Amino acid sequence: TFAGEPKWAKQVLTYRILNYTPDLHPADVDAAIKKAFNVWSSVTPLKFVKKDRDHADIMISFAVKGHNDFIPFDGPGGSIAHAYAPGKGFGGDAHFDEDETWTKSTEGTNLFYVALHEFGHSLGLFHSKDPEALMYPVYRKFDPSVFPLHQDDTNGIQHLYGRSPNTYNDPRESAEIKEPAEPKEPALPDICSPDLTFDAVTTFRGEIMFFKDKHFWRKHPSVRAVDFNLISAFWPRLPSGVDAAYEVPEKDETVLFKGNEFWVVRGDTILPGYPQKIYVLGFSKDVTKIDAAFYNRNKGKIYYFIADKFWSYNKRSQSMDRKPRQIRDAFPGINGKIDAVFQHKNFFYFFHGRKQLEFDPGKKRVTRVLKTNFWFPC
Amino acid sequence: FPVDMREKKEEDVQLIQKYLENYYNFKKDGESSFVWKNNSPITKKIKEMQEFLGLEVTGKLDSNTLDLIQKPRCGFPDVAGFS
Repeated sequence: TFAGEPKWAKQVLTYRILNYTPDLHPADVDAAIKKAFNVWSSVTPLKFVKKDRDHADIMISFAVKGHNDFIPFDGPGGSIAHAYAPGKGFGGDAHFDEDETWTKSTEGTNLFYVALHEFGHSLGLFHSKDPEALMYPVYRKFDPSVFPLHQDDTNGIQHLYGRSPNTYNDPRESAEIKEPAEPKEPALPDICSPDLTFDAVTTFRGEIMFFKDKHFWRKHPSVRAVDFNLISAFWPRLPSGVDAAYEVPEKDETVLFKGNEFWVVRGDTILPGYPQKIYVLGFSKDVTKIDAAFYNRNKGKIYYFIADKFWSYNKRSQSMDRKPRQIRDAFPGINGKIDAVFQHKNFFYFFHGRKQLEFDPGKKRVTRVLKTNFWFPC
Repeated sequence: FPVDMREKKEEDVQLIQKYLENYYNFKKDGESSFVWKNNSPITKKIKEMQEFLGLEVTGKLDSNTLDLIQKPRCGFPDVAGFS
């Protein structure tokens, strides 16, 4: 943030586009600007309303060279835009260098991406030192399939304005300004509560991810610190309340399930073509959701748990069981519906309500009964 | 033809000076641009810039630094010396 942390004292801000670049159709400029504001709306309680006359909090213009703010532009390249921290007068305003070639594609200078960065300043964010962050000062080509905010950007803006009250809001698909949501936010889950249960658990690039409602915790088995995030901060198109998740480490892919759909992610990118229906995996139509899943690296099999049964998919033969088996038959000591499961070293960890059962597949028995928060420093 | 290294170097120096003036609040003190001492103001500013932008901190105009300062960027300064 800027020195003194200037920020807007209100949650509904106005913006006005004073003039348009000839590089793009005015409707494309409007859309790029709106989309950029929607990204910031998706992670904060802020709303943005377009005005066509009079003064607005954020005045947007295209200009060349000197343009009456003592910071002239410099022709093509170099400085491509700038914006001012929240405040009166110039405060919040964003200026774009008309000498750039503004585009809506990844060629030239993408207006949406630059506007998104500049509006970060308009809202109170200073430059980030993190080269992966949107607020890093150097422009780079962006990947439209990846949510443009880095965790550093989200942390910064939420430090100023708090989190979004919406559980799910994809700025890339939503061009509408949404009505203010209910102000009541459900209490954040307490990781050390004895009543804690999880929606899903999976390994993820050497860490373990524990999903609960719209959040997840990240924990490295040998590091004490725990990271707590919004699912939407990593994967904005994913719904909250994930049912099941598993990782295929050799492909660097993680599969997440919700209802009868699933998504495949790599890092914070949702791979194209998802969601897909779970039936493409070979499930019968009477399966409407998956309770838990994990990938057994040793056997190359994926296990899907549904009520008191499980299905297994053999990755090598690429075939699904014709019909499910009873969980207790293959995993003695594990009875009934389970919430989540993952593999760590040579053990499987089954979550069942307030209990976690460590299962040794070699001995075919439960070796320890643990609390659900066993992995956390409680 | 051999490249005129002196001319090239002068261009680079002007480029970095302008960059530091624009984004790192650098003020020329009149000394020759070619005086590159460890503790000279321009070396200190280059180090500050390299540290901020995640480059290797050499205090010198190496190729990575030159590459980065020629890329398009936000016109807002990277240091807090503004009002």
